[in-house]
This record gives sequence, structure tokens and C-alpha cells, in this order.
Amino acid sequence: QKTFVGDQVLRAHAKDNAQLDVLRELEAMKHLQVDFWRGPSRPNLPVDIRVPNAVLQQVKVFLESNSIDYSIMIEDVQELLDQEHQDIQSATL
Amino acid sequence: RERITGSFSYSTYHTIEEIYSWIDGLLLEYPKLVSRIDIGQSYEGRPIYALKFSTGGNKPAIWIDTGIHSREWITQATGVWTAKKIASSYGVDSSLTDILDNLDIILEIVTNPDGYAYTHSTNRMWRKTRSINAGSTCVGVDPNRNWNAGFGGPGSSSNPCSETYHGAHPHSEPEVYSVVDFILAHGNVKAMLSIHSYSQMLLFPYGYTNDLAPDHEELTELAKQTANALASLHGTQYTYGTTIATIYRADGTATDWAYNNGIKYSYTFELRDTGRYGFILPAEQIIPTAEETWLALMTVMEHVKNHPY
Repeated sequence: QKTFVGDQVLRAHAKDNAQLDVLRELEAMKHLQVDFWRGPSRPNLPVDIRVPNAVLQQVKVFLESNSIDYSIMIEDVQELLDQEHQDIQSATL
Repeated sequence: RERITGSFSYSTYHTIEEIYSWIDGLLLEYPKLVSRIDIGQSYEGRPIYALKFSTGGNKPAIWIDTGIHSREWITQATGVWTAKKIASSYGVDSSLTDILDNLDIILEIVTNPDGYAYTHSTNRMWRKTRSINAGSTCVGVDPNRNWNAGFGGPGSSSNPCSETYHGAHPHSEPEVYSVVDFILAHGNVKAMLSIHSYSQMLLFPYGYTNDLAPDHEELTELAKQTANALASLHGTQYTYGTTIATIYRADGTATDWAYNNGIKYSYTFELRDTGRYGFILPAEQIIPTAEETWLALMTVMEHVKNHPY
């Protein structure tokens, strides 16, 4: 089973089309295995990116070096999934 | 058997086996209204079911599907709640009764069964189908880029490892061609409502072109009414518009295919989230989400009933 321990979901805000293009570059970097939950579309819409724990620093540095504002939407994806799993099990019982 | 749907917890997420078993219970509970149509099999051989809510005769129909992207769990859960709501409201709620006296409703709760099973067993974040791609180690096709409407354009990916991989050819996925075959054979579907999450949006054709649909004004006005109805319960705010103008270019989508095949009222819903949880929307939000979505669905369905074409 695939786990998501330490993975975070970052919410990025692109100010303009140039920053959207930078986010599209990030999407194309397949080796990072980032997962765009909400893709770069328009400057006024947030972009949500699930980032594997192993490349968190790399991705944050990439965003910061391109002056793209971001916040952490989900601190640890696995924690939420564990909670979800527990809820399902107790409902089943 | 009646106790099955009565005691079923609508406020939790369920496996595909639980949902399919619950469907059996619903059929027994409402045998005169609800029937199950086996419209095909998934790539891994799971049955694909559509529930038909009908008071008899061959009426024009409204098609609703949930869960084409498997990780969007709130959509399958909303589909289950909605099915029960339709069945239990007939003869009780005058608006819904009037709709069902004039139209059939066909609801596909688990549109991507393999993907959904995979999210429960192996990878909660799986979006695509589970078909094997020749020449690639990456599995699955995005079933909402696989329709024959602008297929293969830049609003989808030709890379099998991408989440928006369009597949080898239009309707390559059994999960897609089962729906296509059913709707074309039916021949009298008047609305197609494809339910996704998250982002809180109501989208309509087109996604693959900036051209406006001939019915653009009517679709926009109905979207506005629908978003207002949805917001009236819990204040959930939706944006609405064409897919390409509201979110981004998307090629090969279900609603564009539906519209191009004569189904005027073609919409994609993007259900809650407020942006705190994404695809891991807490189960406590299932019922509020389904309740507000119901108001939106009723708005569209009433419009379809009142505007035959």
C-alpha cells in the first residue's frame, strides 16, 4: 500500500501568467513526482500541489526562488488518511 | 433487507463492495421505481452499474454520473446519498415527483470502479482507470480526457505517466465507452451532469475550444440559478462558466462530448472543498455536501422538465 507519510499539499498563488508558466514547468518535472491537485490555470485561482516528503525542500526552494507565494494546505497527508481510515472502520463497526 | 438502506451510514465513505451491496438493498426497497442496468465491465472486469429511476414508459432521461475520477471520494458518497434521496422522495416531494412523472433519472454512482477499488486498497490518491498502456510502465488513462470531443488536444497529455493522459484513442476505456454506448443507444438523454470535486465550480461546454456553445446564454443563466440554489443552504459559493474560461483548457471531456452529441444541458460539477482538505474531505461533510448539491440538481432537473426540446 502506498503511504504518504510527510507529504504536504502546498497552495501556491501565481501573480501573473509568467508565474503560471513557472508552475507548469514544475508540473513537467516528472522526476519530482509532484501531484497537481489543482493545476495552474489562471492567476486568480490557487494551485494545490501534493509534494512527496523527499522533495519538499527542493520544491519549496523552487517556488521561493521564483517568488511564488505559497502556504501549506495540508501538513501531513498521511495523518489525514489515517484519520479517514479510522473513521471508516468505526462506521463499519 | 429493507434495513440495509435504512441503517446504512450515509455519513461515511464506503468500499465498492459496500456500495454495490447497498444498491442491491435499494432495488429491493423500491422495486417499482428503481432498476439496475448493467452497462458494461471495467478494464479489470468489475460490473459497471447505472441506476434507473423510472415511473414507466420510455421517457426522456437525465443522466448523472459520479466518481469518474476515483480519488474524488465525496462524489461517490454524494451519489449514494442522492440515489436514496430520489427513491425516498418520489410520492413525497411534489417537485421530484413531478420530475419523475415526466423524465427518467439515470445515475451511475461508481463511474470508475477499478480506480475506486484501487483507492481503497493501494493508493488513495489514484485518479485514472487501471488499464495497461502499451510501451509504458505507467498505468491508467484519465477517463475525462478520453471522450471524442477535441480528443488529444493540448488540454490533455500524450504521456501515459501523466494524470491527464488521454489514452490511445477516443473511448479506449471501457468505463467511457460503456457510457457512450448506453447514451447513444438510449437516444433520448436530455441532460448529462458529471459530478467531480473539488473547487466549487459549475462548468459547461466548451473545454476544448474558446468558441461559445449555441446555447451559451441559456446554460449561463441556468448555471447562475443553480449556483444560487446550492449556496442557499450552507452558503457554499460556486463559480460558473465554460470550462476553458473558468478553469483551463481541457480536451476530451464528458460534457463536451455530450453537448456535441445533442445533449443541451451538459454540466460538470466540482463539489466542495473549501481548500483545506482537497480530496480528503472529512466524512462529516458528506451529508452537507450532498444536501446542497441536491438543491443544485433539482434546479437543473426542473429546468430540463420545463424546457423540453
